[in-house]
Amino acid sequence: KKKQYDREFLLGFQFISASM
Amino acid sequence: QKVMSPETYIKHPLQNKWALWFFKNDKSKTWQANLRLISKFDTVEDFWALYNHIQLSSNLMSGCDYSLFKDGIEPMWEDGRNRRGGRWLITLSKQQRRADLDRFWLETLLCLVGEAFDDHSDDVCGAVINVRAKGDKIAIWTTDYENKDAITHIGRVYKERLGVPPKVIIGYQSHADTATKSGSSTKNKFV
Repeated sequence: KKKQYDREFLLGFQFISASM
Repeated sequence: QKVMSPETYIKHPLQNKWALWFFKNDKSKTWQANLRLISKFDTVEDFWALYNHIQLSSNLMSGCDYSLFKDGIEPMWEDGRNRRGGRWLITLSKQQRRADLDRFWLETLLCLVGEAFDDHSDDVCGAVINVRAKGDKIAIWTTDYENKDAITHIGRVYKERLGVPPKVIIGYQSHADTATKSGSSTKNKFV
């Protein structure tokens, strides 16, 4: 199944740190 | 002992790996030498880490481009996946640089990484933004100008996502026609 993400879901991650 | 849920430490994988390219117009160099790969990513988190780190398009010098393409596809007509392709082209007025340019480009990126065009997302090769004094341009590139169903689906969804009013017409042009055009405008294959 294709991994689809809508805009609100994606925008929710903009300011979550990705420094892992 | 505390058990962390996977959501807190596993990044959200994208369907595709994407490459962001930057073009800076230096007339002393060839077109290809002016094109640089910035970085690749394949998770939601790494997309934002890159996006938040780079300049907004509206801050770029005139003559610069950003391109976001699927890994393995170069942002040029000559690539095998682009050779028979074309683009949905959004042309912006000078006034729209302040009001719409950054918003439209981010929305374009979210459409690509989020696979907004359902099964027809497979036809998408990438997207390009051209920052130009005479008027900026944004386009989504697809792989085959004869795939009418995919192209029209992508165009409808894209126009809606950008919030372009229904009365405004956007056009799809083949790269072959763009490359061989004689005047300033290329004929539309689809609108």
